[in-house]
Amino acid sequence: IVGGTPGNSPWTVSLRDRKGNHFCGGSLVNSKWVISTKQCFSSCYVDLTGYTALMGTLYRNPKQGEPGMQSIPLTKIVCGPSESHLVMLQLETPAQFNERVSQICLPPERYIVPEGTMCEIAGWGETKGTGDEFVLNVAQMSVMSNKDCNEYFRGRVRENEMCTSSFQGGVGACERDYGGPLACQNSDCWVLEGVIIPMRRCGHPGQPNIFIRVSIYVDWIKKVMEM
Amino acid sequence: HRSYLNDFQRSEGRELVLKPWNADRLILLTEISLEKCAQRCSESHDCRAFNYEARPVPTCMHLPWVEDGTNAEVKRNVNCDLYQKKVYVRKCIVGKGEDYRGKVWVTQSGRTCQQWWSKFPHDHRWTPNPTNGLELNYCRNPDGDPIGPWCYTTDPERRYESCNIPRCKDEVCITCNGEDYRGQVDHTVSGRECQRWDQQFPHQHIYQPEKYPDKSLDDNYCRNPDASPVPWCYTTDPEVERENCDISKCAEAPARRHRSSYTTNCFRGRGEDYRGKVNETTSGIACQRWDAQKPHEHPFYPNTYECKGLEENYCRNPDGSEAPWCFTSEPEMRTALCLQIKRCADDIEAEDCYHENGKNYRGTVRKTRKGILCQKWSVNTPHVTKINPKTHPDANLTENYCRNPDGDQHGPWCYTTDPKTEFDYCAIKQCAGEKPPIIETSAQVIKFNECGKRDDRKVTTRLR
Repeated sequence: IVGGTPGNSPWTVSLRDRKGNHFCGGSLVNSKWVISTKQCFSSCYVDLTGYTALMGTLYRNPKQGEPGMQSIPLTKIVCGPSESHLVMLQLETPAQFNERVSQICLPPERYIVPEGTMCEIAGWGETKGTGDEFVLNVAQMSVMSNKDCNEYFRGRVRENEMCTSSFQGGVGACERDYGGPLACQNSDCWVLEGVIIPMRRCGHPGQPNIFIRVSIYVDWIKKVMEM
Repeated sequence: HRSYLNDFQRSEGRELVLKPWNADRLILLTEISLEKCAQRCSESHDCRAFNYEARPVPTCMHLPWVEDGTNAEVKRNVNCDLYQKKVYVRKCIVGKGEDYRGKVWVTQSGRTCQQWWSKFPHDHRWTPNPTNGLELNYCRNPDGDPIGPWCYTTDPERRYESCNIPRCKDEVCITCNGEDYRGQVDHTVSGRECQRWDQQFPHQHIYQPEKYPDKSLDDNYCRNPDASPVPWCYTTDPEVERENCDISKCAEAPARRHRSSYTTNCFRGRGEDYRGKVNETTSGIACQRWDAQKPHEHPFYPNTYECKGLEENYCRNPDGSEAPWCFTSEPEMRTALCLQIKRCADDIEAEDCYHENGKNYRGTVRKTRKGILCQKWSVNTPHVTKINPKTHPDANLTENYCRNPDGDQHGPWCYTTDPKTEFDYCAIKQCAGEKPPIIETSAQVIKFNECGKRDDRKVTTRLR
């Protein structure tokens, strides 16, 4: 996260490869499922042996036995509808919810989150020197309409994507944040409105951030969890 | 610090079955560990292999033969692993081949070997015994001759001749950095013996065979699971954790042919075959040239990894990372993924189209977008169906045709015949010019109760 500060995001998980390295983010949408982006995985049939989701800690390299930390193997990957760039990852055992680990809400189907809504992104990825990569960083941003966003991206932003406003100081997600959440406030809770996907540049001054619009795929998410 | 298992080549889920006529020469041991079983076989001259079953009771059966089709045969047995002494199954030699116990009996010029017990046509001083391996007329090297295994010949004009048994380091050569090497070299360049990959002593390591099934981390053979410049292994020397192996490079470099799997404007899988010209990271930092060592020193020399396409400063994946990457031109950032390169769509061609959300689709496509055959709606294997002709009688759930009984906004789908994929969307696209409506609802009326709660006060207390 470029331009963020250390923060708390109990639904954000760190996806770990076989060597235990953090390589992407994800969001807990219930105790057994994490949503992330397909861009982080080599295929819809990748062998997930040795891959895990780490949660309940603010540190990228937590000490063994850190209280509240949970590391759960991933057992299944389900690819979302084409163009969604989303994947659902099943946990081998349910995550234990507590003050450090919780699930994020899903928006209503095909809902358009209003412009100006306060949101935040979270991740342990590249900070480009603007923060400490060894703790979870969070950055606040507000929703920008696709219409306005398309002015900057000259019409390339699609309906299944959404944008947040740009900052002259440059704020945004970066390497190893991909798959993490864009969580937006809704009265007293947080809703997963977007999923971080790779962009041409990250934290580029004046550039809005683009995310996959989760509400388009809530029906698919629920179907996977039910099936 | 070496394991007796180092003497053996393991065949998982296999057992050696002797022919009826020689099955009486078996030695059965129970309640014995695998290592002990191997030790006793190693120390016995009659034992050339053993079957080992860990469950229900650890059972070890010593065998006087290896798989050769005449005296013994290998059969599948998921409860059993077969261990055969390498010297009897190896088709190549290590060092001078003094321990070669293969069954070649012809010399390099094609002459038949003389039986070792015979003194005719050539008299000699070697006498077979249970330990020197001078069996029948097989090539052997009882006197440590540098030419390797040899034999006396049945040609009166030629007393003896080499059998030209290949050295293991030459028998299977390597291309590029040898990550595909599956040969039987089990010593390092300095002659240290390799540690077995499925053991954690004397060196603990992460490359456990079951975690890296695609790396063929067999026994203690040299392998290259981490994209090192050449195959290597952990060694049985406690002082030396790992060392490269000395394996010949194939004489000719693979011809620079344009592999059909190479892609240039997207990448498949981990992107090992990406050969495009993107040369900056996702965050827009220029990549460092592969043939440069500044600002970052690295082991990925283009001529060592000649099959990885390490040209210029293009994003590449020479080491099996998750996606194409490069060393960056910024001293503070050593490497970065190039995840802005699109993944190639691995959907197959759409075979039909549907209107609106496809709820009324009645076509006969029965394949998913990945080309997997659909499961019949009326059966429950491999997947138990929650949606079927009984639950949705009007949805025309016939055969295994793609349908949309639940009005899924993303189109017709089916259960799949792939046990790992419950359901998937079909190789059908929306008919031209149609888009599902976006519904603007006000979330204010929606109440969320068990989700999205966070206690913001505690962050500082949890930071060290």
